[in-house]
Amino acid sequence: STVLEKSQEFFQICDTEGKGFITRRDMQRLLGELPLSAEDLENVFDTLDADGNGYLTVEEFSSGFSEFMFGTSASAA
Amino acid sequence: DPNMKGGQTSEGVLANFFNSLLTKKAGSP
Repeated sequence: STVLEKSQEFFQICDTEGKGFITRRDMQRLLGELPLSAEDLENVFDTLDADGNGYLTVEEFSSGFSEFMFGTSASAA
Repeated sequence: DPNMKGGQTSEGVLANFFNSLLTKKAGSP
């Protein structure tokens, strides 16, 4: 599947309530599900939250994912 | 190895995060 589809799938794993955005609290729910520490998850959140408003949108999330996939900050959208 | 650093860069932690999600998806049908 495409990067956009994958990033939407992953977004939904994080956004369990289907709010349409991810908060730090949502991120910390992944503690125990993923082999990352609370500090790692904070770090991931800060890295993905490009505008620093405390909410991760699917756009921010997918741009982080495409950066991971391709090593560039080109938007997946 | 001079490229090995203690502690993870934000890039490294992001890669770790997405890799874990990929693994998680692969592991759950």
